[in-house]
Amino acid sequence: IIGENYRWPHTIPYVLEDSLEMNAKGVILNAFERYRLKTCIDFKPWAGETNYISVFKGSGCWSSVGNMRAGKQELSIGQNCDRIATIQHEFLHALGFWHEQSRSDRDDYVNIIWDRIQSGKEHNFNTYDDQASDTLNVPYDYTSVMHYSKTAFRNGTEPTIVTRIPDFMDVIGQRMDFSDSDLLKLNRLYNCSSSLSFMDSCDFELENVCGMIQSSGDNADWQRVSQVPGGPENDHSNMGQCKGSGFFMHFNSSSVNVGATAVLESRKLYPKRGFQCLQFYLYNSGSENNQLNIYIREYSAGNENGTLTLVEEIKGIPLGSWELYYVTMKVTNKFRVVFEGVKGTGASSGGLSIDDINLSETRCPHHIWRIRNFTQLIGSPDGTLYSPPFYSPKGYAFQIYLNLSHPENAGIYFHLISGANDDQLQWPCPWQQATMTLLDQNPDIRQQMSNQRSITTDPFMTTDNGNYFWDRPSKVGQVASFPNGTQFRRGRGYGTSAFITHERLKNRDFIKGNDVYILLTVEDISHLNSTQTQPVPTPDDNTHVNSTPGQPVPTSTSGIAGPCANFKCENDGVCAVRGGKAECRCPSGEDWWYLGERCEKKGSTRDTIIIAVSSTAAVFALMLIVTLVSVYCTRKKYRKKATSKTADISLENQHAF
Amino acid sequence: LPTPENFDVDGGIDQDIFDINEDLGLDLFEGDIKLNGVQGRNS
Repeated sequence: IIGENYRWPHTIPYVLEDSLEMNAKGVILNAFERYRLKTCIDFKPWAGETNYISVFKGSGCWSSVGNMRAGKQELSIGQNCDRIATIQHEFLHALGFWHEQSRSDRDDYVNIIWDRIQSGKEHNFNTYDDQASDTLNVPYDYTSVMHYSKTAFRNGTEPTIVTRIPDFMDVIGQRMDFSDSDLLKLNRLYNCSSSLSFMDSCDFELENVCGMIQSSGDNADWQRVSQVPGGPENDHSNMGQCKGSGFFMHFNSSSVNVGATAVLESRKLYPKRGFQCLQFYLYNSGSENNQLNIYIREYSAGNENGTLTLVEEIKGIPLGSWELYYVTMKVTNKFRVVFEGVKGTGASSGGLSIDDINLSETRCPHHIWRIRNFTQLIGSPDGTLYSPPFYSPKGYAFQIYLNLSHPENAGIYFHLISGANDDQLQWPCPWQQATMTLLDQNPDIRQQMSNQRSITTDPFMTTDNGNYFWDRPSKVGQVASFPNGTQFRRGRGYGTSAFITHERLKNRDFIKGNDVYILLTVEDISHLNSTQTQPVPTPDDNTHVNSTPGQPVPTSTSGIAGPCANFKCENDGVCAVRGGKAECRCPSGEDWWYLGERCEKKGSTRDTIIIAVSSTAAVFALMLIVTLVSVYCTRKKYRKKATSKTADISLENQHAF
Repeated sequence: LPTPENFDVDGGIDQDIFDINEDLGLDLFEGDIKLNGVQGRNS
């Protein structure tokens, strides 16, 4: 939407209202992480700023477009709106985005079939002229998360939107993640130069290998190659689809002694959040005892060479295929990531290869479920899969069920299963949020449009036989067996039969090398059950206190001594300095405010209205009285005259007759 | 909750934002936009 007044500051204050469902609260926080990774938009709990977004459980999913500058701006995440892309969609509205097909140039790209639209709903297909809506010089985007699907507002079974390029008919209406163009527009609209949590991405297609350096203290170097006789035949980024490109880094362990090493270090990186997730693909074509060690070289003050810390030893690397790995890190100072290949005992014709490295200041998934030979499972009766068993950080054992046998949609369900810790755990399982992500294996994390759904275990949920749904599986579950024959108990599944369509599943890089990855995180969100802490008012980002240039603007909460030190404001007022003098910034809300030198008085729109009405009434009454009196006096005066004239007239008449 | 083997939070249908809002009888602009006066006149 055109208009600077509609913009938010890069960090948007928000409140998660108590009315929100627990799962929705967790998903909203996950959506914020996607903004932080791919844009320069950040979110923070409201601390008294004038304008903020209040996310609540209203009826349905909706938002205003742009910053209304109305103080509390509502955004509704109602029942069934707790999907991450839906929340991203609604926040894009709040940030100033219309729907993609309302662009002024949409008729060049889609046909609207007006007679298939429900009667009375035609206005939902308006376009905005380019005085109200700006395309930011980005081409029309069929893949936008802001695009209607082909079935929007249809009165029958035929699509209301037909794309002029037929291949996009089943692409429009995606609700997975931001598209590249969504991000381009958002980053242009807000002049983004960097994101909060992205650090680096490297697919080794450029000769500079992303600024990575070879170490001198090792036995061999990593080489940038496009294939290795003993494997891999091609890189992971392009999987051999592009002649002349498709490079990766290779440590040839066949040419060195056992225990020999090859070290590759990243460029220096500067963390902001203090926690990181490293994601990369690894291929082993040497000995199965080959090992990859991940270190951090951390540079602190006065330590020019940095301190090397071992973070993870990766052993037992499967032979003959690209494998996805995640490594969690916690670094607060400038650092390098160090990859050390070590030749293991045993025959080795090839070596270790690395590709598609991504580093971001995000949380790694807790578990990876890799599904091989995936394509043949889609739409097949064999397409019903259970994952291996996993444990959540709290100790709950769980399993994922993926149903690909349905002709159109893939379903995914979360099951609690009996586990070793059950006797020590709380039952029914309280407020554990399971997030299941189908990974888009795009080499660059910023372009991954992974498909994600989350569910949360509600300990009060019961089934119609009176059991608690999330009670311990050994009590409410059914007997099941692992492939090795071990028996266990599996609780009921909880998820969706509409996780993703097979059509979309074949799109993008969900399937790569016939492998699919489901990333799993189960986190305790019981802390979200409490009310978001109420703000301690601070000077507002949007207000501009004209302090003396160069002078710090102390507030009543700051430690800076100054005019505010002994100047107390009442009713949560905030002391601020203007022109060297202390004065109070009084809190205000939608229809109330405090005023007075120390915010000692309270005003409200209701009072104002009452005052206005009563003063109007008083003035009206006064005017009426004045009018009546003047009419009365005038009449009295003319009556006198009239009587005196009559007397005169009778004298004349006598004379005349 | 019914006692199927798996409980489907979406009730077996893949609803988009607009379907959810329409089923609730909401008549929001373009299905999920809460307009202020000025913006409505622009379209």
